[in-house]
Amino acid sequence: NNQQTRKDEL
Amino acid sequence: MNIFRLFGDLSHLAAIIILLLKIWKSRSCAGISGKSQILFAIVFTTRYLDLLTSFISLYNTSMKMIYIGCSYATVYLIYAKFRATYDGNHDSFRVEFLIVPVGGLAVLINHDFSLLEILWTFSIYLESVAILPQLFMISKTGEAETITTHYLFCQGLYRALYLINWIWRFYFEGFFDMIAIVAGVVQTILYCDFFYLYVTKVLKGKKLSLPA
Repeated sequence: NNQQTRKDEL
Repeated sequence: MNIFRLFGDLSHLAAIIILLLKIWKSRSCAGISGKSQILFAIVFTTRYLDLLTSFISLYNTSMKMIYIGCSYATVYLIYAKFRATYDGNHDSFRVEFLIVPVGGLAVLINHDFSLLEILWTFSIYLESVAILPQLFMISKTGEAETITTHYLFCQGLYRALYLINWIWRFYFEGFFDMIAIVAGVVQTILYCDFFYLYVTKVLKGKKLSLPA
C-alpha cells in the first residue's frame, strides 16, 4: 500500500 | 529500489559524513550553522520514530540509525566539544520562523491526523527548509570553505536524485506522495542558486565567495 511504500524511503 | 534512490541515499550519507569528518579533522566548526544541524537532528528524530513501530528492511533500519547517530554526533561536536570554534554571531537565523509555520502546516496538511503521521509530515516539511540557516550564514559571511560547499553539494544532489526517483516510481510503480514531492521540489529549488555557484566557482578551483 501507499503508506508502506512511502515509509520505505529515507 | 531504483538506482536514483540508492545514489540519493548514498549522497545524503556522504554529505553527513563529510561534515562530521571536516569538523573532526579540523577540530573546528567555523562556518557551520549549528542551527541547521539541530534542525536536521529534529528532522531525523521525528521522521524515524517508525523505527520503534515497524521493520522495513535491514538497509532501511541501519541507514536510519546511521543518519540519526551522525546528526546527533554533529550537534554534539558543534555545541559541546568544539563549542569554542562555533561562530554563533553569524548563525543568527531565527529558527522559530521555520519551526512554527512548518508545525502548523504539518497539522493542517497531512495524510492522516495521528501523532506519528503529523510528526512524519513535520519532518518532511522541516527538512525542505532546514538548510536555510546554513545558507543564511554563508550569505552573511560572504564565503564558505570548499569542504563546506562539498557538503552542501551532496545535500542538494541527494534531493535532486530523490526527485528523479519519484518520477521513476510514478512511471513504473504508479506511486507518488504529494507531500514528499512538493517539499522535495521546494528543497531542491533552495539549492539551485548554490549549485550555480558551485559549478562556476568551486569546480574551477576557486573558493566560494559572494560578491560584496
